[in-house]
Amino acid sequence: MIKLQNVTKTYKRGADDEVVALDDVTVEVTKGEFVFVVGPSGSGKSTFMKLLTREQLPDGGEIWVAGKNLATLRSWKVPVLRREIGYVFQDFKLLENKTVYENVAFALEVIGRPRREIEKRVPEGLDLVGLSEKSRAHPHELSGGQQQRVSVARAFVNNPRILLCDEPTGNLDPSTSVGVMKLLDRINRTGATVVMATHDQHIVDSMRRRVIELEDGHVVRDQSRGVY
Amino acid sequence: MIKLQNVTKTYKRGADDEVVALDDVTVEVTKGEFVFVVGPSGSGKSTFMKLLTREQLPDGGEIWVAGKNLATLRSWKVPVLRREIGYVFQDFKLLENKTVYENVAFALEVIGRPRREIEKRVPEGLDLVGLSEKSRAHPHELSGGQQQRVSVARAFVNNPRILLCDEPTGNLDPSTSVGVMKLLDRINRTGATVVMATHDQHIVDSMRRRVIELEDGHVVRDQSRGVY
Ligand SMILES: Nc1ncnc2c1ncn2[C@@H]1O[C@H](COP(=O)(O)OP(=O)(O)OP(=O)(O)O)[C@@H](O)[C@H]1O
Ligand SMILES: Nc1ncnc2c1ncn2[C@@H]1O[C@H](COP(=O)(O)OP(=O)(O)OP(=O)(O)O)[C@@H](O)[C@H]1O
Ligand SMILES: [Mg+2]
Ligand SMILES: [Mg+2]
Repeated sequence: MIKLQNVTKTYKRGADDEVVALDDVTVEVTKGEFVFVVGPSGSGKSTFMKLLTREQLPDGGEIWVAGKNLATLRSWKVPVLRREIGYVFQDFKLLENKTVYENVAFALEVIGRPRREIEKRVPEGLDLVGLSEKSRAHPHELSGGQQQRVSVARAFVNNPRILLCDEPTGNLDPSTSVGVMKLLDRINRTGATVVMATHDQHIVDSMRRRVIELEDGHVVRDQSRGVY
Repeated sequence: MIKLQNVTKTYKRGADDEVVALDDVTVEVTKGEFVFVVGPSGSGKSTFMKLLTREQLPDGGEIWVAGKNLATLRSWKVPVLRREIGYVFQDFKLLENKTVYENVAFALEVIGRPRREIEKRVPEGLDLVGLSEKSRAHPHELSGGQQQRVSVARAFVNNPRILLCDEPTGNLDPSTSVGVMKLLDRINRTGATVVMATHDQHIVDSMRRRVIELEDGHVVRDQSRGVY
């Protein structure tokens, strides 16, 4: 379902300055798995996620997502791939000029879902993250954790087969975080593959799923039923 | 040192829609105290902090910071006040077109500190948050937690008497978070007043300082040596 083979990602800055963000990473995630990606700040977690969403391209190695090799994927096929994937970005990336409702609806509009389905799924999604009464608000009118929850709702509302979440609970209190994790767990039980980068030791320890640990761009641990 | 008296803050949206973000809040923080502000996502923590930084004005009640009534403060005196206060924003607010070094230096430049002092304090500050080798990077070249740490360094580098931090560890792994808390604790021991909004139950429980809990804009608990 997701496969990284000898993947290296280097960010270059100027002629003599480069950061090796991921170094020779090989990881395979099978359909329906729930995987935590952990590691210190700066260890490469977001880079790992950005390569899977094709926001960045690797400098070495190969990546397959949902059976497609990302390097050879025709760019007009990228939207088709993204139909099957939900993303929660570490910096949310909400559209400031759209309401909460419109931000979540957008995920369904871009994949051509019919109006009737959108009008049913968006309110359901907002309700699941506790934001029903914020439907008509704009992102700048929301608290940090509310913005984060809109970005979570947007990611799952199209019922994706793969859910890639980069620190989806960093701005949430423990009990709201538990609510989000229950949601992710439920989506995982319907057969979706979930990959989640997180700093939340509690969540990782309580759920006991596979844990991949990064350190300076290397995979230093890959453990089923792991702890932080 | 910091005093809120019957403070109310309402955000209006349209003719018929309003959110009471803080409702009749009265709180006094004495010089040198270390106070945690906790509460669920959306409970009013950031609003509380924004009123103290004068980013927002209250609709009711009065606020004093460092002896000055924020409502009657002449706007030309706001910079003088801000000289004594360091802020860590929940959304960082780094300047994208400046390097990490320049972002931190800016906090000293705007209050007119001499070049020699800046050249000494900025590297020290970056070292304290573990970002010495990122001096020349721009914010978009940093991980989420690295951006957060730049914003922490910028807040304390001018040795402020009051430090207002809105969720300064939300994007950090536990061990990096401990590093930031040690820094805040050290600054507090030099006599600075620290007010920190946080969702990190661990940090609050391990430090046992005063805890003010918000719920729907109300203060529901105010406890010295409190837990989350
Ligand atoms: N500019 C605004 N316009 C309208 N409503 C707002 C605005 N800013 C905040 N709010 C609302 O005020 C309430 C309190 O927001 P605040 O940002 O203070 O919460 P918070 O406790 O910091 O939450 P979090 O833990 O998620 O950061 C929320 O319901 C939020 O939607
Ligand atoms: N666009 C970029 N240009 C240069 N360097 C970058 C860029 N993006 C990330 N980096 C660097 O790559 C390394 C890994 O970054 P990444 O964002 O993957 O870390 P992370 O594990 O997600 O950290 P955090 O937990 O703080 O979010 C860091 O040293 C970072 O500074
Ligand atoms: Mg990251
Ligand atoms: Mg907040």
